[in-house]
Amino acid sequence: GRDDRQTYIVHMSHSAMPNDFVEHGEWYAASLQAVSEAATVLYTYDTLVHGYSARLTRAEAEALKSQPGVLIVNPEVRYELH
Amino acid sequence: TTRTPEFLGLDGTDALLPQSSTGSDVIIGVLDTGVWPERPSYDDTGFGPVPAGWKGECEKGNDFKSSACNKKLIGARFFLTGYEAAKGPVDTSKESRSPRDNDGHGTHTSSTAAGGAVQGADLLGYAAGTAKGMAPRARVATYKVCWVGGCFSSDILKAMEVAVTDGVDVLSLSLGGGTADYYRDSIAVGAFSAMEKGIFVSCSAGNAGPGAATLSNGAPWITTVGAGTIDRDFPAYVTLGNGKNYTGVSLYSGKPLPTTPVPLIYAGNASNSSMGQLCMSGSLIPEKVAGKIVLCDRGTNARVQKGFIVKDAGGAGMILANTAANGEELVADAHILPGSGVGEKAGNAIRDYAMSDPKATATIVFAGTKVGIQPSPVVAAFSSRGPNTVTPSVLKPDIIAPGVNILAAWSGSVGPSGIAGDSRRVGFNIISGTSMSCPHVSGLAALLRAAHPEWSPAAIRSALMTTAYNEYPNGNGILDVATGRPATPLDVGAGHVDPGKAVDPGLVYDITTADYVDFLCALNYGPMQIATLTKRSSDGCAANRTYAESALNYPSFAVTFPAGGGTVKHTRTVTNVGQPGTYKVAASAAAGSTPVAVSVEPSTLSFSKAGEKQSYTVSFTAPAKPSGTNGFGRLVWSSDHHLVASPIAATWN
Repeated sequence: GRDDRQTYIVHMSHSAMPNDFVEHGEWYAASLQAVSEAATVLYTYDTLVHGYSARLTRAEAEALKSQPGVLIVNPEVRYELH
Repeated sequence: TTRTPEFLGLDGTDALLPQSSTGSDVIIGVLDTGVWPERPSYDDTGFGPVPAGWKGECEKGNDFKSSACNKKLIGARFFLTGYEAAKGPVDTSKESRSPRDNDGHGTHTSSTAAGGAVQGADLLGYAAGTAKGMAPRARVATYKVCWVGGCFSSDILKAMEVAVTDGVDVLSLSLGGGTADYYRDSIAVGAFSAMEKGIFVSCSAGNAGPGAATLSNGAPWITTVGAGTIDRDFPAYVTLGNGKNYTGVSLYSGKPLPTTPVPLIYAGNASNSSMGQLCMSGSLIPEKVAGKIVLCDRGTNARVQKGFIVKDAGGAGMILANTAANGEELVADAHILPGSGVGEKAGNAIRDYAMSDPKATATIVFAGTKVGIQPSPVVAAFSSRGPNTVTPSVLKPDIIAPGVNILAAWSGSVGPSGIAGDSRRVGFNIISGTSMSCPHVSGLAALLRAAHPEWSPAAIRSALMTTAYNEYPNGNGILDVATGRPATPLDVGAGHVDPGKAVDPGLVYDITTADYVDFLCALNYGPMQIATLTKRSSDGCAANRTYAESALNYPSFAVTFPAGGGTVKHTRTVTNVGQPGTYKVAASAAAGSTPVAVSVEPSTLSFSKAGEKQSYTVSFTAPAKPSGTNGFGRLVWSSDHHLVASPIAATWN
């Protein structure tokens, strides 16, 4: 990578959103900001999965795993044409 | 695709896909390198309005207008946020920041799945005919997720999500990457929810064959496609100065070699490099190869690139020899100079001759296109093989389809070799891979979706699998080019697709989302892992239930015995999708000369109406065998009108 960050796909429990939030996007952003001031959401996923992707350091990704509502934090994978 | 519709018996496609009914409004979404929309494969003549409810878009770019789409190509989007986050901004001098395909792969796959009929198609005169996708009346939407630096999972997942929201019926992904638990594999995660929404997802198995356990995209809710040949070849005959003749393949078109013998040299003897035999860049000594045919060994660098290197060094021609890694599999290439690929045995003989005779000579004669090649299909050596390392209890690949030397539409940005120095431009190209077999199945799935809109993705796959054939008309098993012997279910799954039969399979093995969740429970997936796939925290596993991987209602059987042998039971439920009738079972399996006893209870199933379900239990009993032993067989339900066949693969742990 260009820095020590890599992209992670963060899967969230849709039903775990606290009542403080109106939209899931706001909750995802708050979840991300709780572990990283620098990271921003690349994509929000809301149809096939619930969650988002973001560039994180390994430590931030680890910290995110213990955030409320986080199911799985998957590092991005590079696929290849067959 | 100037041959595969005929090879697949699709001459009467309209019998499967009504011409003008709303049933023809099936939409295939292709995640790939984009599209070259000007190709006539996307001509929308004769198409009605875009299906109601379609939410897709034709996204603009500096070289892609929103008017590039039409009533055939109804959507074109691109996804690069993840790619650019990882790799930096795309270099627009090398690739378009738009849905435009600068690679060719995406145009090839989407036109294979659903390209309209194009008369006069060929590649440099080869494979001439009318090119036609498998579902020529289906609509196409393309989602560009692959760039020069690869295809990134954050982009792929978003593209799958958008495609589903747009309203596709079939998703075709000719890409993959390694193996991982399904909740860590973005394609598997996205495909699960797509399946739940009734979308058929087909993926390529990969090109990592012929070794065992090399396949990707093995989740049971994905249809995993391997590759076979068709009955077409492009022979190029090599004649040596010693009188020996060998048959290779080539798509070379241009000035022929002299009819008189040309000096022949082995690249390893024309180089100071330790890897000179591979014809790597800068490795050949021009004084030694000038005016000669150069024998290069296959491997490391691209096959066609070797021809460029030989040409740049002054060579007159090239013979490209397979090594043990490729065996006798011949893949035709549009070489830049007179060149022919030959198998390992011929390569060894030609190499021996070139190295032993200082006055060795050769000629190459290009014989064009030949059809009716038998036996066909044979399993491509590159086609990835089972067992499925993530879940060995699910036999993969599911099926094979045409994937060798396939002609389909191509990008205008790049020559047929795909190499930057290739200034040739072609409307169609011939390439090989499970990338090519996958969209064949995607197109066939679209035909079945149109014919049977009520069928689930699992039912469509079941129809394709249980009607597939695994032997030639003479009764001999489909061959594996890697071994020269009959292929096993670990190579071909249920066998080669036969769409004419798949449209009327008699019985199907259906699978619901709840069945898949039970399967995940049998895998001991935890609540968060299951919720990642299903999106629902309520999809948990009951503590008072026993889950079995062998209970997944899959149209094939992957049986695992302990090394000491024993009896293993699998349960299945079939749904009648045909006329009332009675089916009787026949089943057998063996590991070499050791039979595996297969008993089915009940052995007869009677159906009085469509939609009726019947269950049965199969008991597999086997003696002790060394760990790693494999056995194979087939279980077939037959009625007066249908054969419903399932492959069996047994393994001793």
